[in-house]
Amino acid sequence: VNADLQRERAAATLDSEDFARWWAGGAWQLEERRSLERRFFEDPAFADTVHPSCLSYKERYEQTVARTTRFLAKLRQWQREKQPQLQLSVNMLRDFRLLLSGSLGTGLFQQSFPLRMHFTMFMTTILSQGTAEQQAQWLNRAWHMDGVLGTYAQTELGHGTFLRGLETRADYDPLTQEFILNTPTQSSYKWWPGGLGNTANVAIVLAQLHVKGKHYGLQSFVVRIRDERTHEPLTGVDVGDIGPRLGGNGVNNGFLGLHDVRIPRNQMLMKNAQVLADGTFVQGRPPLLLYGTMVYVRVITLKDVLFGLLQGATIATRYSVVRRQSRINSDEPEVSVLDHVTQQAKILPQIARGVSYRLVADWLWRFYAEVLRQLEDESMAGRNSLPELHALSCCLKAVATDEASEGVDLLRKSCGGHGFLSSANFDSIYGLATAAYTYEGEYTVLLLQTARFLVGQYVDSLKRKVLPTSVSYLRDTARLIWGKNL
Amino acid sequence: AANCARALEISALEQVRQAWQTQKTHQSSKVSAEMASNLAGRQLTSAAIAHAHAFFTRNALQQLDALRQKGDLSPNVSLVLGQLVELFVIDTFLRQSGCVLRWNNGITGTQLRFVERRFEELLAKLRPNAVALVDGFDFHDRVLGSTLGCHDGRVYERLMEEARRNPVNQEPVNSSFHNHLLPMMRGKL
Repeated sequence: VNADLQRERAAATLDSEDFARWWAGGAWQLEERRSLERRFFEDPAFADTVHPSCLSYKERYEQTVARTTRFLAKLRQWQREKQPQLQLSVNMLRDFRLLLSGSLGTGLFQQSFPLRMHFTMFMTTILSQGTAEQQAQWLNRAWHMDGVLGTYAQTELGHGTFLRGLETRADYDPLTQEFILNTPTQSSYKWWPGGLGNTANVAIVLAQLHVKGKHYGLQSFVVRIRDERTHEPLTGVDVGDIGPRLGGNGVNNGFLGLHDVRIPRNQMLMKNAQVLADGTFVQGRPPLLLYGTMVYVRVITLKDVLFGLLQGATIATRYSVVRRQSRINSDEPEVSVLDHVTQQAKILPQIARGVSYRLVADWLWRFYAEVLRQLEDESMAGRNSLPELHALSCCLKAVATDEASEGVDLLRKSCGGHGFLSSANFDSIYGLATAAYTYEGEYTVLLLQTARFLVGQYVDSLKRKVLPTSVSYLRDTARLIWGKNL
Repeated sequence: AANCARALEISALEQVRQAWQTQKTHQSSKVSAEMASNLAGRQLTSAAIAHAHAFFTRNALQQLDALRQKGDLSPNVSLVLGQLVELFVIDTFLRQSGCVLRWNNGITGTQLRFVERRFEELLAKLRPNAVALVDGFDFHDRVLGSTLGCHDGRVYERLMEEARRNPVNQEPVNSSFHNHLLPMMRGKL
């Protein structure tokens, strides 16, 4: 171990193990994570045998897929050892998602991997939007990767967050009881979904439903895009990878065109709305939980970016102790860069930001779980809290991803020229953080959605209404300012 | 820190009010509500950002209090966590000071300098525990995937190893010399 680092550790007043136990959520959780990491990281099958710069984009994809299959098999084996009677549930999927995006997933796939969407969006959407029959048809097979590798296709080449603008359409044919899916223009091609390029063989496709010439809004359809055995694209399906990106190049983001692709009636997800055999459209309960899924992903994104920020901070802190740069007192040797206040001002606030985000993210997660529970109980409190939860998850996700990517870049700069090397890994960390700025709700769009809520609450405060807790300051502070009590 | 969080709330309130007023002004000049929102877009996004900062800082302080009240933290972790949250709040305040000052005419230069001094004090307090802190995040070297950030600090050794692993260093003379550089030199450009 480097002598300077050793000295730092010996002189610290904080016991890092003590902190680690709290950070992990307890001694048991810390030990379990470490044991899981050992299981994978010490396995030679997961060692990096090829220098990353030796791999082309195509080779990187192939290596990632090979590793993903080994990883999932081993992970499944570990789950079975832990819990032989594993029951698939929403909570289990959430835990699985956290596992994939946490330290284990990052350690094995610095640039993420193509099957993440299968577990995060494909299965989650079937669970939240599929009927019991549809869940029986798809979920078990998806969980066991039995001929079903899924993804979720919403955004289009020419359309993003504005859902009403999506052009992909599904026309119902009562004679054959099938939907006919089409992407009628180039701008309507699905664009971006992870795993869509060359990996997934089934996609949940969001399309505008038309029955007998009448438009019934955006609905979700389960569409097989590649043959289960040969993996060849099916007739009418035009599918491929969209090409290298700034970061996250293991994700296999894809495009998808559909030309008169027919699917049976039972492949529209019908928990919230149904099309009967004769073409009658039946609107179910308002899709509040659908709203919840989007919020869930934003809450998770907050955790993802703080994880990246602290990864960057860890690299920069250790390097800044090892690296000696300039003297402070002319009669003494060069000091660690971290002894310079300017360097501390670059690094320590990022650590503070990551830790504080963690506190807020934990609170937001509990708030989300509480609202979801209330919605499931059909309580009014849940309905009332949804706009607040939505606004909070929007603006916290937007601002956190912006500041985290800015923070990672500052940490990169704090490592001087060496921080610019790919082997320093700031490129991967920055790539993932800055991607989060845009996906699952673009920065400015989310801010505008939040602002609409804030202005509404401000108007309510003028009418002396009771405001939700997170914005109660709008009323209390106004009273202080205008009462000149401040 | 609580005062800084309060100042951020005041700034957020004023920015929300400003956005609302801008929207109203545009609406009174007979544009549609949608166009009024478009024209007030800059104020609206600023208001949302200010709200996020106000919420992050207030909530972090509240969560810290809650953790301390639950008694889950050891005294040392509690102390360092307190320093981190305070640094976060003050750093956010200073980075937003332009907006904060715009909406809080009562804040003086002396008060601002006091906050800056506290910021520097916190850096000095946290400095001795910086490595222990990041060790506490418990990132495995594989997770960091970095020559600069490994737990053992063998930075220069790793940088050299990586350079030597570089595929273009695997042969003393690269074929491009014979294929391109040598013919060019022979051609005497």
